[in-house]
Amino acid sequence: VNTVITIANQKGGVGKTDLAVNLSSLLAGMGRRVLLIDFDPQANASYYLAQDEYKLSIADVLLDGIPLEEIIVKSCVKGLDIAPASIGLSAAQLRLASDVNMQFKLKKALSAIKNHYDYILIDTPPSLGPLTINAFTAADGILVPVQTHFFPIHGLSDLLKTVDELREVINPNLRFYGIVLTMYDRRTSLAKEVQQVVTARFNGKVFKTVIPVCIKLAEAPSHRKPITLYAPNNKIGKVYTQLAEEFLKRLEN
Amino acid sequence: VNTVITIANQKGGVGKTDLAVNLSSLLAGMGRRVLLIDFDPQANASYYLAQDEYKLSIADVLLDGIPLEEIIVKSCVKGLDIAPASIGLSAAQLRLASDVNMQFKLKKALSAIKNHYDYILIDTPPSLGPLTINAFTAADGILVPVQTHFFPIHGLSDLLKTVDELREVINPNLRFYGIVLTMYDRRTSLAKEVQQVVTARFNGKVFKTVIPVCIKLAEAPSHRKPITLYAPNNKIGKVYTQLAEEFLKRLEN
Ligand SMILES: Nc1ncnc2c1ncn2[C@@H]1O[C@H](COP(=O)(O)OP(=O)(O)OP(=O)(O)O)[C@@H](O)[C@H]1O
Ligand SMILES: Nc1ncnc2c1ncn2[C@@H]1O[C@H](COP(=O)(O)OP(=O)(O)OP(=O)(O)O)[C@@H](O)[C@H]1O
Ligand SMILES: [Mg+2]
Ligand SMILES: [Mg+2]
Repeated sequence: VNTVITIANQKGGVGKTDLAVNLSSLLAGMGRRVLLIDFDPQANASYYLAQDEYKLSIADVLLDGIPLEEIIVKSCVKGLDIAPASIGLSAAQLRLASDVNMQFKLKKALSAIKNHYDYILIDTPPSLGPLTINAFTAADGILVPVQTHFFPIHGLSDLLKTVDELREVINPNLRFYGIVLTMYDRRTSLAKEVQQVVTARFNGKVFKTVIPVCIKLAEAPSHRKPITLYAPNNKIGKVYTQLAEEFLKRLEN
Repeated sequence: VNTVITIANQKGGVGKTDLAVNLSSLLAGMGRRVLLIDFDPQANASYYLAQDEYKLSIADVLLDGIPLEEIIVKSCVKGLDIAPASIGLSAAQLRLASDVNMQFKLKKALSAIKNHYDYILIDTPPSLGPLTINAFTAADGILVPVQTHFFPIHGLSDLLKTVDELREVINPNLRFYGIVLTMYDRRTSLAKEVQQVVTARFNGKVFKTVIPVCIKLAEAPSHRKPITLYAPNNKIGKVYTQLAEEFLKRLEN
């Protein structure tokens, strides 16, 4: 299969890292070979999943041409590896911006190891800057988490315009796998309204599985475990299993 | 007085825009002359407050040297003006990165109009990139909203290290006004734990006024009104009034 999936939304705090970490760990739990690339200088996904201290990061791959396989470390989940980030990625961001060839850096780095994995997920920072563009260039498709608030839907047209522009020249086969609604609080009318607006506008592209507000998801990062290891008996695990199954179905169509 | 306050936290979705918009509108409500500068290419604060369509934005000030006063528009709040953002700010970000003089661009643009206002607040994007550095260079002090979750406290040391580095050479008088805890959900032990950790680490720098989770704050942006206009009888208005009073006291010390 070996599919590369970029998880992006320039609005901050919508659940990109939460989705990247938990979807990748569910896919690994289903027996797939999975790599998560942390492309955010905040390195939240790396803190969440990388078990051991690491010296090299994805910044060394972009800046010094270190092969990607030399920086990959094991995660706390069997079958899931991680290519960790570091604050050095912010410096890489500035160099990426000034050099056209840099745009393909991640894509080139991936080509050497792509066959080792069934799925490669890329977590991105909250911006449409050079790092996210690099991740779009390397991807087969993008997945967009949308918090059920107002501002996250306000920026969707900028995001999808950027994707369309990339598709024209740089990455003609870039698919849009769809929108996952996150932090859905069924007690509020706002969440329902946002769901209606997004479903009317994007129709079949909105996943049926919606991720509810769940305090266990906010607690899991400090325990450095994905949700199915941190709260194995909580119903949120079933929601994420359903999401992983829906994702695989959408991928095959 | 004319104080310039930058509101920053590189973690996304912690309530920077919410704090910038509502604190500036409270200060205007107390009879102060206030300007809010939207320095985020997402332009969330501009959508929230700018009443009329605008042609020029802060990007034109940075890139083409347009005087700041030519782009300032009225907001829906008496006494509060706004210098709006646009997506063109992302292009400015790349140019800012490559030219040392650019670091002082905002500071220089502000010097012409600083005396027209008592308080100038700057909303920043979720990153420690060139735009936020520009805002730190122009500021008298910084205010840091911290969502009561794990990741927002994880990145605080990077943020404060950046502030210390700027203080050494570029902006020796840059103060740290403190931390405002946001989206506090008293039903969860996570919020209490985060409050304890942050208060123990930063002591007197943590505001006593905590902004609770309140659905009215998530609804207000789509109505394009600050909280005191959108929900005048809601107790969240009193919390923000308390916060504005505490902010003025901390400023004077
Ligand atoms: N469904 C959920 N319910 C409750 N909390 C959640 C949920 N999903 C994520 N969180 C928490 O909300 C915060 C924001 O989520 P997350 O960090 O995954 O967003 P992000 O889009 O990656 O943020 P950034 O833009 O900074 O990269 C985190 O503290 C996370 O633990
Ligand atoms: N106390 C609160 N209770 C409930 N919702 C809130 C609260 N404060 C802010 N919000 C909502 O949470 C979301 C995130 O807040 P906001 O956009 O202000 O954060 P931000 O730090 O500016 O995000 P970004 O990093 O994208 O700039 C918004 O949808 C906002 O309306
Ligand atoms: Mg993230
Ligand atoms: Mg904001």
